[in-house]
Amino acid sequence: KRKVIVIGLGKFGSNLAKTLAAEGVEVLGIDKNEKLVEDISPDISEALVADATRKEVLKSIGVEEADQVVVAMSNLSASVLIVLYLRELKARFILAKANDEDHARILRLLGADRVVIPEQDAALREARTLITPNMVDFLPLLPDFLIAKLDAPDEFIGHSLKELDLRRRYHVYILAIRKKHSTKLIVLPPAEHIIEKDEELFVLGKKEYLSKLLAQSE
Amino acid sequence: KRKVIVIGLGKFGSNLAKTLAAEGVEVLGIDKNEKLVEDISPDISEALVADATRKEVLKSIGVEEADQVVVAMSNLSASVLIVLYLRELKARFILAKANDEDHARILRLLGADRVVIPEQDAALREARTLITPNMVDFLPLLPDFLIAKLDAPDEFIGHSLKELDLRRRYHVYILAIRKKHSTKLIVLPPAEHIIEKDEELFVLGKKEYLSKLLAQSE
Ligand SMILES: Nc1ncnc2c1ncn2[C@@H]1O[C@H](COP(=O)(O)OP(=O)(O)OP(=O)(O)O)[C@@H](O)[C@H]1O
Ligand SMILES: Nc1ncnc2c1ncn2[C@@H]1O[C@H](COP(=O)(O)OP(=O)(O)OP(=O)(O)O)[C@@H](O)[C@H]1O
Repeated sequence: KRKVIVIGLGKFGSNLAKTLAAEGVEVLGIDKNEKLVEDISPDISEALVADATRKEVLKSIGVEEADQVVVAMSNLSASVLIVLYLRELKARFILAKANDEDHARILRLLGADRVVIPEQDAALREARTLITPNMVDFLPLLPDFLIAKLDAPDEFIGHSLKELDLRRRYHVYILAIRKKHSTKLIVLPPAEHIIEKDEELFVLGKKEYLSKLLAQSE
Repeated sequence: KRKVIVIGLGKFGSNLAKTLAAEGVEVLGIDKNEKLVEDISPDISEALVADATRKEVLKSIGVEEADQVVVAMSNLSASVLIVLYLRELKARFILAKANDEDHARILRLLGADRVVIPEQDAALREARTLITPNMVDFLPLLPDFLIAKLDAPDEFIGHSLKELDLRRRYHVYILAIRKKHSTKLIVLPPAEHIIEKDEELFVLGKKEYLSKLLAQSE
């Protein structure tokens, strides 16, 4: 059974701890704030009140036996000390939260395996959504690509996906189709699917190709 | 030219303001903290020091003329007042940051068109990545789906995507292929692409189907 230690139970740490616990992961949470520890204890396996910048505290909780240790605090000096000690105590995988790129670089150099900057990630995502109104999502993996939602263009209606050959002609891929006013979503539709008048298409493609397609569907 | 007003220049607000400005959007930033306003002014169109909970301030900056207004502060009472006033001043689109679900519900009821909870979103994303190690991304649009990276399974090698018929047989779709140790990524590979020995596949599919595929590639 997987075991994760979450150090710092602010908004990020507590959400992470509870989500993991709900998925059946054994979660130990630590915070110096007694109220936060008390609040979360019904939801996770174990919760401790402690100052995690003290190396003996980290030693006593068996960090080397956890699959992952999460350092979830914005305080630079505290996070820096904790990541240093975790590495020295041979933690197998360290995920750390940072405030900005400088903080992230420091934590990586000290041994964090993965660093996340929640506010920056959310800001980038929202900026892209504000700039591209039809955008419903984008993939950090493929930064030039995004997923847009658009009404089926007139010239697509009555034709199958196979006929339309969208990948080759438009360099886009239809990930999902939804009948308007319905919650039913057809994901990875088959090539034989015939596009109908009241369908919404969720399309993955490069920004420039999607804008061409979006222009056509208006 | 698109115009956006960002109220609150903390980590989320300032990152959003700068990203939009870099994309050519006209950005007006507001914060009561003079230092933050000073720091950001080289990067955006205009930056003002002001208390945004004062309705006359919001009136004077022409909120009804902006394409979007962003309320980016965690303080509940301040964000609540500002969203109320923005709605009364007929702001066209309000994006607000919230601390948790309760805060989000309140802002939506008061008129926010879209609410984001950065720490919660990041926590959910990281929890999923921790639980599914091959996962490189997931789409909030399609919550049961995720994108996994895996080495080409032996039985795929030498066969074309068309032959393998992955969509129908495995209910997955190969979004991209990368030669190991290369940065070159083939996105939306053609059906004729023949899978080679040293290729990494970025596959989109439902969790249960991906785990089948992942088990095969080990
Ligand atoms: N030395 C420490 N030992 C244990 N817990 C600590 C220590 N320092 C800070 N914390 C805890 O870490 C948590 C998160 O810290 P902080 O509030 O600085 O981060 P935050 O970035 O505002 O959090 P979030 O954005 O996740 O809400 C707090 O609950 C705090 O009590
Ligand atoms: N009434 C107000 N008028 C103008 N600016 C304000 C007002 N109240 C708060 N702010 C500003 O909003 C910014 C963000 O607020 P706060 O620090 O509460 O949010 P935060 O959630 O910690 O921010 P972030 O996570 O984005 O760093 C701060 O820079 C603060 O000065």
